[in-house]
Amino acid sequence: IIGDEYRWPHTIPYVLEDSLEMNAKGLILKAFEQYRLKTCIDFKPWEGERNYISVFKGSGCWSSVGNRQQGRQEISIGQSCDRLATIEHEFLHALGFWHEQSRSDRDDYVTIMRDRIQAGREHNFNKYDDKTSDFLNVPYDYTSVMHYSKTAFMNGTEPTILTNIPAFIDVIGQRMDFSEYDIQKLSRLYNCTSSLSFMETCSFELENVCGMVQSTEDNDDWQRITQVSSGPQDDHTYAGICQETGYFLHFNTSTGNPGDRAVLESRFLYPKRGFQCLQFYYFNSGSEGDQLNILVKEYTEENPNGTLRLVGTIQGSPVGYWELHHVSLNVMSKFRIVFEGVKGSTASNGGFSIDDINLSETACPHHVWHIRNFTHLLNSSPLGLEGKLYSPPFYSPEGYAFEVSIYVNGSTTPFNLAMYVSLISGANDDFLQWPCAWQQVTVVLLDQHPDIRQRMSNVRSVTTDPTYVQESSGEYLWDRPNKVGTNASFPNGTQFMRGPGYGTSAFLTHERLKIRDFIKDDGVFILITTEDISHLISTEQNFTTTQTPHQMTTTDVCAAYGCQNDGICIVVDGKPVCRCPVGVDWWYTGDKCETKGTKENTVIIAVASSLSIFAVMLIITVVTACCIKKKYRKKINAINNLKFQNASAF
Amino acid sequence: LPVQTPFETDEDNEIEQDIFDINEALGLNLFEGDIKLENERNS
Repeated sequence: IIGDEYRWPHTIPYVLEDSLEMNAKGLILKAFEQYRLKTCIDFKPWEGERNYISVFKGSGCWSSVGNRQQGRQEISIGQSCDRLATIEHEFLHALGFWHEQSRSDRDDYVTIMRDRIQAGREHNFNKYDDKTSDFLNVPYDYTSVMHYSKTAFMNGTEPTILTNIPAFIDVIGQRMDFSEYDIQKLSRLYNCTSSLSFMETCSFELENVCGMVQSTEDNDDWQRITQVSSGPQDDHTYAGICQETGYFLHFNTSTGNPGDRAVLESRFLYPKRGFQCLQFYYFNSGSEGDQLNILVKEYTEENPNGTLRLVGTIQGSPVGYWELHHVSLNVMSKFRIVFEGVKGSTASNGGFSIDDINLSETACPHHVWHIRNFTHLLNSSPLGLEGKLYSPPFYSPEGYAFEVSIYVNGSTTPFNLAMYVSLISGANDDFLQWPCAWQQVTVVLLDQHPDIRQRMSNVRSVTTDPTYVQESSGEYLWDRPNKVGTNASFPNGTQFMRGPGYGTSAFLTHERLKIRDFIKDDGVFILITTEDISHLISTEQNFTTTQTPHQMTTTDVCAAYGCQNDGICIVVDGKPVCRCPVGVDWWYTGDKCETKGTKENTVIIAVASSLSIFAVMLIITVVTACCIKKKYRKKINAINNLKFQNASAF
Repeated sequence: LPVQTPFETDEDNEIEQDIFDINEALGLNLFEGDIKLENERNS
């Protein structure tokens, strides 16, 4: 939308209203992370700024376009709107974006089939002239998250939008993530030059290897090559597309001596948030004795030459395919990433290789599930007894055991991937709270584009609501698997109990699965993260405000501070402080008035203290008396002995 | 033991619902399906 008045500041104040579903709250925070990774837009909890976005659970999913300068501006994330891309879509509206097919030049790219539109809904296919809407010199984007799907507002079964390039008919309407052009447009609209959390990406295609340097304090080097006879035959960047085109870095362990080292250091990196995730692909064609160490070299005022810290080690038998690895870092100062290859003592025919490195200040996924030979699975008839693939079991940080299942051919709709999350019986079940409360399991089908900023991964989250009751059984869905689950067994024969599944039969269509880089090297990666989101139960900030038509002034910035026991909150030097209630013979103390005191307590404390002092004094007196008595008894005995000895001598 | 089929809850009821379908099913007639215009605001 054209007009500077519609722009938001780069950091947008927001409120998550308590009406929102818990899963939606968690996903909104994840959508914010995508904005932080890919754009210069950031979000912060509202602290009384004039204009802010309030996200609530209304009827449906909707937003206004641009900053309406109205103080509290609403975005509704209602039932079934708790999808990452839907939330990104609504926030893009709020940031000033119309739908893609309403561009002034859209008729060059799509044909609107007027006779297939529901009566009374024709206005949804309006377009804006270039005085109202600007496409910022970005080409028409069939892959935009802001595009209608081909079935939008259709009155029958025939599509309402036809793409003038037929190959894009099933591409329009994607709800995975921002497209490259979405990011480009947003960056141009808001003059973005960098993002908060992106740090580095490198696929080693250029000869400068992204500014990485070979260390001089080693006796071997990493090589930038396209192929190794013992594997990999392809680099990962162009895997399945082109052979001998893309480059990767390789440490050869087939020659040299045990202990030989090759050290590769990244350029200097400057953290902003203090936590990072390093992601890279790794191919081992060497021996199980070879080792890849990941270190960080941190530069501080105390250590200007850098201090090395080991953050991860990868070792194991060669498997013959590209594996995906994540290493969590927590670096606060200027640093370099260091890849140290060490040759082992066992014989090797190859070495190990790294490719498609991404470093961002985001949290790493907790678990990686690699499904290989995926094309075969996709083309084959339903698999096994249930037609499902089950992930290995994994534990949440709180100790709950989970499993994710993927139905490659869908359950009843054959062109969808289905995805379900189940609790399974685990080692900690006796010590956990049941039903399982507010664990958000996020399942990401990874778009394996080499650059993390251009990935359009497919994300769905499931949150365990402890009050959710299954209609069929009347039992809590997220109750202990031993109670509500069914028998199952792992491939090794170990028996366990699997709780009911919760998820979607429409995780991703096969058409969309085949575009992008979801399948690469004939495998897909499913990234799983489990977080306790119970801290999001209450997120609303009840700021007391006085509102004029175009201005909002904050008079109380401390309601969210949470004074307890009827404590009154006041602002001192911009910070909330609690003034606690006091009665005739009682009072509350503590930062938030959380501790109660009474007059009786004081009397009890005084009496107890007096008695304690009396007892201690009594003990000291008795001990002293005993000591003196003992001392004098010894003296008297000594005198008596002397008299006796003298008497004997005479 | 034979493998039993556990009960599953499908959030999407086997239909891939887009934003516009969700709003349509709720009877909302928003501008372009999901845009709230300024003059629609509740005073």
